[in-house]
Amino acid sequence: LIELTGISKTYHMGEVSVPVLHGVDLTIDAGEHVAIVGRSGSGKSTLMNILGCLDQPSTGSYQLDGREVDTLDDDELSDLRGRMVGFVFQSFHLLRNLTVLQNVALPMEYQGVATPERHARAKELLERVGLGHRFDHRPNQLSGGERQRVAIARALSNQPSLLLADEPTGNLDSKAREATLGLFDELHKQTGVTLVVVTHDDSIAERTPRVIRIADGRIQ
Amino acid sequence: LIELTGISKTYHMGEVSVPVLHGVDLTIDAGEHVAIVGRSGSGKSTLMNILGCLDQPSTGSYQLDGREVDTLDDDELSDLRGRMVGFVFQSFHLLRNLTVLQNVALPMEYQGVATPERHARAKELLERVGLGHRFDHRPNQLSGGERQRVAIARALSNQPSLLLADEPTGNLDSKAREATLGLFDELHKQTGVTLVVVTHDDSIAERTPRVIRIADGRIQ
Ligand SMILES: Nc1ncnc2c1ncn2[C@@H]1O[C@H](COP(=O)(O)OP(=O)(O)OP(=O)(O)O)[C@@H](O)[C@H]1O
Ligand SMILES: Nc1ncnc2c1ncn2[C@@H]1O[C@H](COP(=O)(O)OP(=O)(O)OP(=O)(O)O)[C@@H](O)[C@H]1O
Ligand SMILES: [Mg+2]
Ligand SMILES: [Mg+2]
Repeated sequence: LIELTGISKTYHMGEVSVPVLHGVDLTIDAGEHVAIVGRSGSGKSTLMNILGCLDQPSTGSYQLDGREVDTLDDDELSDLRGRMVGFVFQSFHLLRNLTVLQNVALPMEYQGVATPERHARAKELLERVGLGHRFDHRPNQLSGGERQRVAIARALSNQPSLLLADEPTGNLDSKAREATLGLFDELHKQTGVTLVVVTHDDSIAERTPRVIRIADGRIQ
Repeated sequence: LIELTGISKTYHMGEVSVPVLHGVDLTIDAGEHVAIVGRSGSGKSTLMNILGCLDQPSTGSYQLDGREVDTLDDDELSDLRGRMVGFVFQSFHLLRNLTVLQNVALPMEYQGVATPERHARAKELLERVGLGHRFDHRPNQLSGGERQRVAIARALSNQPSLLLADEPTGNLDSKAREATLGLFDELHKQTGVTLVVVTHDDSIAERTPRVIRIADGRIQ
């Protein structure tokens, strides 16, 4: 499903160059469950943004579902992402003027799902992550762990074939963490979603079938 | 140093009431090192905001350093906070238009510290948290764990007598976590700062002299 070849990424801040990823080669088959582990600043979120087609590499090639990503125009890319990818962002990126329910329903709205259906599904997902009592709150009326769980529910709302989760449990207590990991495992079993999780938590890495280690922008 | 008596907090969203803290009694002596542990949504950040004089309780009394906090006007409160309190926020709250260095120097600027001195101290703190190579980045040009470390450095910049750290290691790998906890311990030894840390991480709670458990807004 995923084929990265020679992927490098350098950020440019005026005259300063910040090289972050160096010659990354990575193959992930459809249906795999993978953890990406590395230190703070090693390039994990940068790699995730490229996998999720939210950012382009400086050099190298990315084939997603057989298609060369840099040959797609913005509309095709946006369409591919909307249909295929669910993203749990490290900093959540919830829309502050929408309620929790509206935030989770939004990806389905973009895919043309009818209102009663997407609200029912959003409610079901929110109950699965323990937020059935927070539908009408706005993100700034939630705790940190609650925001993280809304981000998780939103990532699942379009039944993605590729789920990218960047530190999905950093703000969660052990009970909420277990519920989240259980939800991911269940989704993986039921739908065969390809699941890529970034984590510092070794206990999560240990229960993941395949662990990819990254250091200073290079895959080990 | 800290005396909470009968503290309750209810949020109001239009007609809906969300009761969060119930009858909290809590005494913390100067120089103590305390961990507050509880599930997501149990009221930890709400309690921290009251301790840091950023939010007022609905009922009850808060004595900080012998002064009844609700008798202070905004200026006195802001002055007390600026001198005494260092806060590591769960969502960092860095200023996006300032560089990392300026963000860390800002509390010292408010306390009238001269420019060369506060820049030297900010640099030193940033090096202590491993960010000596990121002085000129803006917060949106940092990784999640780097933002968290900037928030940590900023909280320490005014040499606070009360350090409130809300989930200070949620985005950090084990090496950066150890460095942070070591920095807190060292500060505690050298300056006798009163240190209150919110965490889900049992391994952090285990190494803290006193652990306060909170559930559904009540201290156990
Ligand atoms: N402004 C607000 N309006 C309404 N409800 C709020 C508001 N802020 C927080 N809450 C609710 O209060 C409860 C406690 O929030 P708080 O942020 O104190 O939890 P917490 O213990 O820090 O959780 P976490 O571990 O997830 O950060 C949550 O259930 C949250 O939904
Ligand atoms: N827009 C940007 N401009 C310049 N440098 C950046 C930018 N975004 C990230 N960086 C730098 O790139 C490096 C890698 O960032 P990235 O977010 O991929 O790290 P990470 O592995 O996800 O770290 P963490 O575990 O702390 O989240 C960091 O050192 C960061 O300072
Ligand atoms: Mg990251
Ligand atoms: Mg909190």
